[in-house]
Amino acid sequence: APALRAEDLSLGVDWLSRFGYLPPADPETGQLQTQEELSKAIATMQRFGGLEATGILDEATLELMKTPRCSLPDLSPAVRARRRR
Amino acid sequence: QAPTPTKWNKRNLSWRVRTFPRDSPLGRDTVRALMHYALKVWSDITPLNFHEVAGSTADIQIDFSKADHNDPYPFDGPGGTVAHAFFPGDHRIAGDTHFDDDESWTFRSSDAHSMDLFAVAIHEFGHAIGLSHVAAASSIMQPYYQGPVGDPLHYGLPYEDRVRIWQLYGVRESVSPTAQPDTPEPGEPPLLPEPTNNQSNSPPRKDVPHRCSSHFDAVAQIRGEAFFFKGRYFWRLTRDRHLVSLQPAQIHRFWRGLPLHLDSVDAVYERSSDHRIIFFKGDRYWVFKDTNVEEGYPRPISDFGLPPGGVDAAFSWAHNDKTYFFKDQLYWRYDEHMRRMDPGHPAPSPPWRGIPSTLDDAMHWSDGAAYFFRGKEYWKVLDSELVAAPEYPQSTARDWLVCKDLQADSEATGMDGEAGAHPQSGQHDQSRSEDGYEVCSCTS
Repeated sequence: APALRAEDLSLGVDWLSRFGYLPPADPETGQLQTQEELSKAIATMQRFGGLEATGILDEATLELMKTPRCSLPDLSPAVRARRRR
Repeated sequence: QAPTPTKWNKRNLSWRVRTFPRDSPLGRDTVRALMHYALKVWSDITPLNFHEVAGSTADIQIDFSKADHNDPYPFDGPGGTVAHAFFPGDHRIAGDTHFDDDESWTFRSSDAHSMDLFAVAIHEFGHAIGLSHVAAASSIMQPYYQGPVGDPLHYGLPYEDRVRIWQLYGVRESVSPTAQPDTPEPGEPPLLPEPTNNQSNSPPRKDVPHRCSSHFDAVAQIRGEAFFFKGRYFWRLTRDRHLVSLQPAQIHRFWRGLPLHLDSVDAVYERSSDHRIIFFKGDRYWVFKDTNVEEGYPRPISDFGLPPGGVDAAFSWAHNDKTYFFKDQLYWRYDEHMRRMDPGHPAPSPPWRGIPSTLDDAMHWSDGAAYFFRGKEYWKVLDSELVAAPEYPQSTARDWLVCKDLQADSEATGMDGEAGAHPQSGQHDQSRSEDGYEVCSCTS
């Protein structure tokens, strides 16, 4: 896959946090996420949005992230915690 | 899939558009009509009932806001996030629904970049009654905006959405969960269409009157809007005299607390002193605060100093702040502040000339005039005058209930159909043409 631009990654992480796919950013560590966690979040988001769950922040995924949508998160913190367990 | 959130414990939910879009081609009435129909999508198949209210205590407060608007979900200009709603619960904002006022809200627009308000409202009201997002592409609760969903009067929820809302609230009586076992195709008839004359899967509502051929039991201006009562039903007109729906609403579902066996009302008026709404039937009356009956009612109409036998009409005349009661050819003038009849009443003939000697009801309207209704006609008495305007009586159905003369005539003789638009003698399925008319009405 082509290298991801920094702003796309930033947009992606912000988007995934906002809609419940990633936990809110830790105030002490900023928005650092492990690559594995990020990849899993992207795959979940892709599955939810009807895309192939590759875990890669590709063009189609970024495009979906730019689609107008409801503000409410897709996953609640409780569901995310359950998934992690 | 997110866990099932909370749900409403009550089944009657009030709503109100608190703020409207500022720079939108959609008028306020259109916005309200679209909200009404978006809520109706859900109430058609569940035991939930939604009532629009004017006060600040509505369960579902609807706002069009920009950017940060004091909740955890600030809007972000055109595109991006377009709306959100809060799940049911006890907190103050439960059920509240917010639309981004920076979006180009439209209805029936060919502009691909516009945002169809009806489609988004259905989705958000799904949240407001307890549904979370789902991944299913065909679901209205999928989080991404997917474009318009078609005519509000012919929209049917996808099967997965119906099942999910039934899991929360159960099935509305008269809806068969197995009637449409699969995802409806585009253009499929609405899930719960208004009953047609010869085929319907809902219980027959044989007592439903038609607005164009009815003379009314009672007419009242309540909170600035006009209410026309007939049998167990009423029609409602907005302040600018737009009919909210061509189909009548059931009195008992809106005015909560009237006995269910009550099959009609005699007279209704809004009391000027405290804005309570008074319903009369026979020798009894009920006092409503907003849409709920107050404790201790019904009471005998002798409280007003009225004799047994009931009243034909009651209205509050803003000109002198007195309430007038009519029965046969007598009238009474009541002082709400002193809570007693004025001396000299009953009197044999009311102060207004040119109106019929007996009335169905009367009301004061926001144009300052008093309106008197009798049979299928009404008389207008201009502000502070005592003689009916010379061009009256006129047709109540035509001027207030969005009927055409031809239609009133044809229906009075038993012919069906919206004759003004498509006169078809002998046609029994009138709801189609009427629905089409209704859409025109609500978006005009």
